[in-house]
Amino acid sequence: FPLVRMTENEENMQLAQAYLNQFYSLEIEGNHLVQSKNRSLIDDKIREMQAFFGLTVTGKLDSNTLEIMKTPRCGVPDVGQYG
Amino acid sequence: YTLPGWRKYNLTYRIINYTPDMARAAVDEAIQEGLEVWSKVTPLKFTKISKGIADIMIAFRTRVHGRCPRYFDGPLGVLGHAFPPGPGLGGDTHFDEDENWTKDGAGFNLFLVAAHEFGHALGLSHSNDQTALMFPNYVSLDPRKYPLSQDDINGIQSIYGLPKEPAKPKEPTIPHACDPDLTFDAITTFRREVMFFKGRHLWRIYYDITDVEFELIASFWPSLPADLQAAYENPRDKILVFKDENFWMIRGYAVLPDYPKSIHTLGFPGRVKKIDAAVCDKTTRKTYFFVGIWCWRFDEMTQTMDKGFPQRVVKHFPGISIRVDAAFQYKGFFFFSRGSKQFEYDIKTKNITRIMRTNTWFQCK
Repeated sequence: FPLVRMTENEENMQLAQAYLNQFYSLEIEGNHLVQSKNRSLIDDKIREMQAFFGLTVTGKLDSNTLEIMKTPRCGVPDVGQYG
Repeated sequence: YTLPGWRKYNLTYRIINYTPDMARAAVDEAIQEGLEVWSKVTPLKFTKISKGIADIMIAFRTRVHGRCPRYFDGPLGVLGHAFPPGPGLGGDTHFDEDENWTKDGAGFNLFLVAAHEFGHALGLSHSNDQTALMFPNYVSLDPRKYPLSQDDINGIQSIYGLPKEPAKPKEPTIPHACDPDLTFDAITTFRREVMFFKGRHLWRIYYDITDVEFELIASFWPSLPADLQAAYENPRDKILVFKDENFWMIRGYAVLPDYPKSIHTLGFPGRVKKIDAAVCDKTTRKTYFFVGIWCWRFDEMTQTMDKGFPQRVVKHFPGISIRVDAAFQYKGFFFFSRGSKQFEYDIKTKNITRIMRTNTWFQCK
């Protein structure tokens, strides 16, 4: 059977999680929770990232937020993990 | 967001490897200027070293690399990262070699990314001020404009304070042709002329014409530094001028593109850091380079250093047991100058034929 292609939403969520892992310590704080895809924690992290970039804080993966996540950037975490 | 910074103002940096995307000299310049962005507003000073462990070790890496706990992700995405002040990885700065690094607006401007990463290496975290250099996302600013915002300056000065008051710059002295103690930085022929370099100026004389012209070096070659150290005319109607580990090639009144280059590309060993003097023998097309008490010989035809060098100057030019300031060839003779003395030398009979003042060329009374 042909492999089921990830929907665009799933791809975007995967990108968002990788981004939040790397720059907003999602993984560290979420630890085993991330396995169960605890949405509220992810929403919190999205809100934190939106606040940092001056976006509308919705906790939702809207197009502006996704666009920022796709912009080339520095690999140092934004807040908290630096050090 | 700042962390305790370095506990010293004088920091060293070392470029471990170079991206093939840019000329080596362009990478050196981008890194140096990326550091100067911060030294302009703090007491920090940065010195480049070429071996050993520097405070800031700079490298171009891809994907997972060495001991670094962070990784790169191929083209786009993450462009670079750096570590806060401290021993070991502290201060180290890595650039993603999978990016296209440039020195202008295309691709990713290395100077801009470097200046941002060095902010981390000095103790700054990311800023959420969209106009700040320490804003995490790459913004293609005009690299010729000073990139720090007030937010960046407040941050770095909260760690290191303000720059020290620069000592009042000494008024540049104007050399005088008939000063009995006049010494030269470098001398070269140039077609039917002889040029004598000193500080920011040069004198020109023409074969068998008595008048002497006095010019600013920058009026011919604005991109050349002052205080050159050696110069010679090669058999291809070009002049090469040297300062520290760099040399420039000049055709007519244009400095050729892609210069300066490193003197080590000519075949000098790494320990040679500057050239004292140089002269090309028009007959044999061999160029002699003088470094301290040593001389090298370069074959202009094969563009390689001759074997059997370096030799002691006094061994190859009996009688010349001095360090040479400047040298040139005129009407078949070599002229070596040292301080205010000049030695006319017959290279066939290998002996000094006359000893004169260095500025006898200027018809001083």
